[in-house]
Amino acid sequence: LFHARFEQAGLVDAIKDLIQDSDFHCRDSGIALRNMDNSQVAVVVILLEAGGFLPYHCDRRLNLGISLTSLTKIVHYAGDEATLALKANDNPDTFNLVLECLQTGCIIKYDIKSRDIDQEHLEIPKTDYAATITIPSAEFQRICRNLSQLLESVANEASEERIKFSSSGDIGSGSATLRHNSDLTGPIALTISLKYLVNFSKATALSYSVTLSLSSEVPQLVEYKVESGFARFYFAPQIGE
Amino acid sequence: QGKQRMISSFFAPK
Repeated sequence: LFHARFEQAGLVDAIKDLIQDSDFHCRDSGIALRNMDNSQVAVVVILLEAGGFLPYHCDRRLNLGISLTSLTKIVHYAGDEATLALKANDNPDTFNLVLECLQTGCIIKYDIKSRDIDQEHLEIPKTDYAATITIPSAEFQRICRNLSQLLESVANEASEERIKFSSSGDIGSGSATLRHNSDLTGPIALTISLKYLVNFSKATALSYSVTLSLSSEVPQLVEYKVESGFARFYFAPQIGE
Repeated sequence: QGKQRMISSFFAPK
């Protein structure tokens, strides 16, 4: 039997524009998801440890194939105050989603068919990044949204004290600079698509801060810590002409 | 504009 109750349903919203459906790997230690985005330029890794759920019970390994498009609709209409519970019995073909509004006591139940998902599993190597910079998540979202109104990609440059997001396009150029207190092993410059950063920054509500791990010419890591876990977004850089 | 790389060119399948 599997039963998990989750209070940060906003996590679903953060990944719905990147992934249509995914296997949720349920273990006694917690729930994990690792999947390439639809255009195969990013990888989303989510880990939610058992301790972050009240309650959490999983007595055998279970892979639930879940449509995030459907899950998003369910969570969206439940509102912010609702908790989401996932239940499965010995039949792996279906699972239950239970939405509970604590204020009104309203309970909505769904019986959902597990999807068979053809998912490629990528090995993510351990990387020593040249810079690991933590900034307020709301500032990061503001910068990404603002620059993306007019421009398409952003060059991230980091120095000892500042991280600079600069961008140029047909209409001209723009940049945003933020102070940080992180250690750098050397200067970094990498260019990535703003559209994806805007998507990643939808996880802003999950955490006050976001950590950017950067090295030239390797995927950038954008990480949001959540209670008893994390949401990580790896994004392949743009290289050369 | 640079060329967008695929993530699989950095992360190999298991």
